[in-house]
Amino acid sequence: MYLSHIEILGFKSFAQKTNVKFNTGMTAIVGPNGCGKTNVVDAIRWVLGEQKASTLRSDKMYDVIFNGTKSRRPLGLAEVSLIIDNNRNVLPTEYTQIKLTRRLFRSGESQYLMNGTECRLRDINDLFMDTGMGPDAYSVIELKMIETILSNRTDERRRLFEEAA
Amino acid sequence: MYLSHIEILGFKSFAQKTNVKFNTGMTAIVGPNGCGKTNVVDAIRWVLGEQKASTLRSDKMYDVIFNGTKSRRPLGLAEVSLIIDNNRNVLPTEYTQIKLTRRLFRSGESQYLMNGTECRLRDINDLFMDTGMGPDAYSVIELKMIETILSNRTDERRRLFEEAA
Amino acid sequence: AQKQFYDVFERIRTNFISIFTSLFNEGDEADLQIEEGDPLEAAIRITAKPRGKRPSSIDMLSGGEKTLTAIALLFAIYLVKPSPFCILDEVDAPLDDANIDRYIRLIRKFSESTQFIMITHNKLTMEAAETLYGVTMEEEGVSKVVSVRFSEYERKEESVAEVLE
Amino acid sequence: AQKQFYDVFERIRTNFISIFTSLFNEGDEADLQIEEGDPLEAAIRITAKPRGKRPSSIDMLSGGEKTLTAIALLFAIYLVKPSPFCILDEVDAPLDDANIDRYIRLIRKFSESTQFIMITHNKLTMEAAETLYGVTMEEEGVSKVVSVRFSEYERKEESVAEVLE
Ligand SMILES: Nc1ncnc2c1ncn2[C@@H]1O[C@H](COP(=O)(O)OP(=O)(O)OP(=O)(O)O)[C@@H](O)[C@H]1O
Ligand SMILES: Nc1ncnc2c1ncn2[C@@H]1O[C@H](COP(=O)(O)OP(=O)(O)OP(=O)(O)O)[C@@H](O)[C@H]1O
Ligand SMILES: [Mg+2]
Ligand SMILES: [Mg+2]
Repeated sequence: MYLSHIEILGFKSFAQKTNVKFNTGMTAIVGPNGCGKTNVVDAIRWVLGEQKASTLRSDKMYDVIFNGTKSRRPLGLAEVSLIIDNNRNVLPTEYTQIKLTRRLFRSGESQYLMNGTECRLRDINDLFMDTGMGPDAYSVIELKMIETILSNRTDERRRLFEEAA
Repeated sequence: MYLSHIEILGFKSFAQKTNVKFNTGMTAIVGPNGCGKTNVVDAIRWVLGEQKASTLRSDKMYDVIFNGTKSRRPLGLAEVSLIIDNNRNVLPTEYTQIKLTRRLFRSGESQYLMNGTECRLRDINDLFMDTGMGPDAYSVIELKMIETILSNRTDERRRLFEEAA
Repeated sequence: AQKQFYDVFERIRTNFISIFTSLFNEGDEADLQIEEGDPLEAAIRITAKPRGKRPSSIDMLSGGEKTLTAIALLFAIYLVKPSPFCILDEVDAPLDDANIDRYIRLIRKFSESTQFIMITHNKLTMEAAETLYGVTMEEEGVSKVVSVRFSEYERKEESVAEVLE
Repeated sequence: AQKQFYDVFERIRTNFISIFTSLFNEGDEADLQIEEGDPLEAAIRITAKPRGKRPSSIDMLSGGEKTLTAIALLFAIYLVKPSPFCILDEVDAPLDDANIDRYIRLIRKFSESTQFIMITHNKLTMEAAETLYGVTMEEEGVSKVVSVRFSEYERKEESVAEVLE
């Protein structure tokens, strides 16, 4: 199983439809400060079901919708699709490719879709059970985490061990 | 007033007498990971009277004394001297150069010296009153601090403002 | 539950020691221990002694050494319950060139079974990736993603062509 | 005490706005406000809008933008009560090349009245310094400081001479 590509529209600074195709090995994302690299990471966390706005550096969840610039009006919808290649049948489904989509309207309505059909968040979580793919899995490592993992005060380290058990 | 140079012996990884002469403008310290760059910063904080071992990344204050390697025995004394050039008479003393020295013996005994004569920590703090030179002054900025200064949760920001008032 | 935790803990410990020595040097010591007390609550202690040093606790390690130790731990946990992809957001920022090489070697080894997405400003990491994307904001506030080849990236950076590494 | 705090606050605010625009672009907005409530307790709110963006809070800024904003704030406070020296420990790590240039320009401006000691891995920052020291551990676990000229530093780094910037 690997991530094939991601399509982003209206999520954070992605006002235009953007498609990023991932390599099965090592993909690097580079560019100047503040241009949207970490926003791509946030888009992946979001489409995999992230529920906490603060993990996406936002106050409220609708803050992830493109909120305009000097020359563009804010958009009314954020939509991200993640296409996963199920080549080793890790995911319990007969599909060889799975397209996960998450939408959020400024009205507050939110939708999850799997291969084009609407589903619930529970269905997505069930699909990823025990594969290490869910939003909480430690598969995103940031510089800030290095301090917390090594510091003696938090039980963050203990939590990581328990999750692996 | 500016820092002229620092002499370090037996403090952290400085097992040999080391002298670093500072430029009045911009001095850069470079080198591989783990070789002792931040230890120079710790030495400056220490000689200016730092009392909290945790600010120097240590459990107890005597942890700053060189504690040996595979081929060298631990030392019994850490000694750091900071030579300050009082060119604009910012410091309330007639000396044009001030040599501050701090010593710590493994026995726990500690000494402070000003221009070679023993003094108390209070004398050093009095000397630096209102010059922004004391150990608490925000004159050391680390990457970790960036998160704390900007985060809404701590009152760290308020503390910095009050200190300046 | 307790037995399962111990099994997982032992596997993580063995992984941690072997990854740590591949990131540092052969003879360096590292270990994980569960502290005394109720096994389901007790904290996990890390000891790490890079390059023949004797730090009494991991707090005394340098910024770069802490980053490599945390990476070793995260990969040790990861091996027990592999997730199909892993995102690294500027984790290589504190590392010097020699440690970047070690970091890349580790990632390359894991990239046979795991997909890596790495956000970086480091030229050596960019060079190691198989696919490279640049994120820019040609229009203010609006992100755009373009696929780049490494040699192209160098030409694009107009600034002075120093012989740097 | 309250009047004094307000005076200092106003001076910091004016400094912050002028330094922020010199680090970002002329038209970018930034501000500091004291939140409602007891003036001696109230928190201080920061708003920063780099390059025509509309982040609703500073949490939404990127890593590099946060670093520059924090630097602007620290220097704004510093101007009110200047300390004769300032140490920067790898604060430039999250910055891209364009922002490094701005950071160096700011430091250079301040270095007429303040002494800077900068620990860095960034080649552009090294080049800007007037004096350069290398810290190495030729003997395992023992630090040694040598004075280096920038062109000498380049020759010493044996690794592949890529045209990197
Ligand atoms: N809802 C939104 N609408 C428009 N822009 C947004 C939105 N949310 C965040 N942004 C903008 O995205 C930018 C942050 O991008 P991001 O954090 O991805 O930068 P980055 O490329 O990771 O930079 P760095 O190298 O500094 O880490 C911010 O400037 C922020 O204003
Ligand atoms: N009392 C001591 N005796 C001997 N060595 C010590 C002592 N205290 C700290 N050290 C060693 O000093 C090293 C840390 O050095 P320091 O933090 O200055 O590195 P650095 O040059 O800042 O590296 P980085 O670039 O990774 O930040 C550690 O490896 C630690 O073991
Ligand atoms: Mg980022
Ligand atoms: Mg350091």
